[in-house]
Amino acid sequence: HAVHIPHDEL
Amino acid sequence: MNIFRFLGDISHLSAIIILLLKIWKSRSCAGISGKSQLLFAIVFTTRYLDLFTNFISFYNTSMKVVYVASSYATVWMIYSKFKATYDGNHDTFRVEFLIVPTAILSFLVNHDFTPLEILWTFSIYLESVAILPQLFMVSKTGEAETITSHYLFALGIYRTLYLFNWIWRYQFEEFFDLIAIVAGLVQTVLYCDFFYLYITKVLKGKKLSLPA
Repeated sequence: HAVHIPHDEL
Repeated sequence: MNIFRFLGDISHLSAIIILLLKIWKSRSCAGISGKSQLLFAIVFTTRYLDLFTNFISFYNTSMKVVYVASSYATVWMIYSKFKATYDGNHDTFRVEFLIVPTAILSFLVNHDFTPLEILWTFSIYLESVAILPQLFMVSKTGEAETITSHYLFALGIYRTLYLFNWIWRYQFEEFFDLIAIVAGLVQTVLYCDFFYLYITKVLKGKKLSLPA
């Protein structure tokens, strides 16, 4: 599974 | 960052500050659902566990700190400092009906089966229904103080603006997060009848009263 991008939203 | 997300964050921050000031200045949490505030504290705690491990920007980190600190301060004022004014008889929504299903769903539908990601997903699902005890309490008491309706309006508008932010990001950044979008839609839909009452009543200077 693609490395999930870190959540950049509050 | 885009204008919709920025305005959404400002709206969210102002809702939090409106509530803090209302309780602190009036030294009363009448009409406020402690259960919803507890749920919001859980939402921020489970969502911002990466506060120290994942630096996005100064803005991102400082807003997270403010959200977590203010949500705990609000819970403390309701259940400790001004607990004598807490209207527990009308704050009777069964929060376990919100916590358990969202916790189970976060295990079943998520982006990554890792602790941080499952907690983030749980926080997204929980936030979408966290206002229900408050809306339930307003419908039970049949009315809400005007300041409380301003709080609810700002809180509802924040996620509505985030919906536009996700349209923007899909269009210009080819980014979209289906979990956040679906939960955000549910969250916004739950406010619809309140938005209607707020726009037709409160903005005309009347008190917000629900047909009991």
